[in-house]
Amino acid sequence: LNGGAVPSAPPTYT
Amino acid sequence: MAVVNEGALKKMLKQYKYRDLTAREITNVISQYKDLKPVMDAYTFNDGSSRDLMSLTGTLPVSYRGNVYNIPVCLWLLDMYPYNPPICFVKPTSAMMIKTGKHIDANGKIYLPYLHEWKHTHQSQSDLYGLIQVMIVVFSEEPPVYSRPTTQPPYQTFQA
Repeated sequence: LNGGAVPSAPPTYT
Repeated sequence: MAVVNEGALKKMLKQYKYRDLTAREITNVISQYKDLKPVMDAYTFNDGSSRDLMSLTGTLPVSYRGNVYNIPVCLWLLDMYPYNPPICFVKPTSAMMIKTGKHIDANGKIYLPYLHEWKHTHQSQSDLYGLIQVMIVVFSEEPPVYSRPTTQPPYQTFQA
């Protein structure tokens, strides 16, 4: 609950 | 989320030469970028020595192709901050891989002209806020991390 935003990244484009 | 006040930060920064300046800057930054948190931890230098240093750890909101991503980063402040630039890394999760390129090496270390030309004088004040804004712009053009395809094994980097 105190962790902030969930890390995320764009999908890999081939 | 726990609120860190400037007084508590100053206590954590007691070995920093410019403690008050550093604490004030961190307070301003985390009030703007709420997904960054000040963390005191051991940093290991290239020569193997280690010191307890403050980092700003968390995520930065980056827009890329119409979506907003929370790019995980860690910005280490040396004890001479703001007269030395922060040492900055992206911190990919196990579901991500680093995209090495002009601004990111295979260890996730971030290289930017803003860091290379860091200067804190009366005429020119490089600061964390400016650095983060530059990172967000650069990462929105070239994300430093990508989500790992589900069929790939972990711990690979994608060469630009």
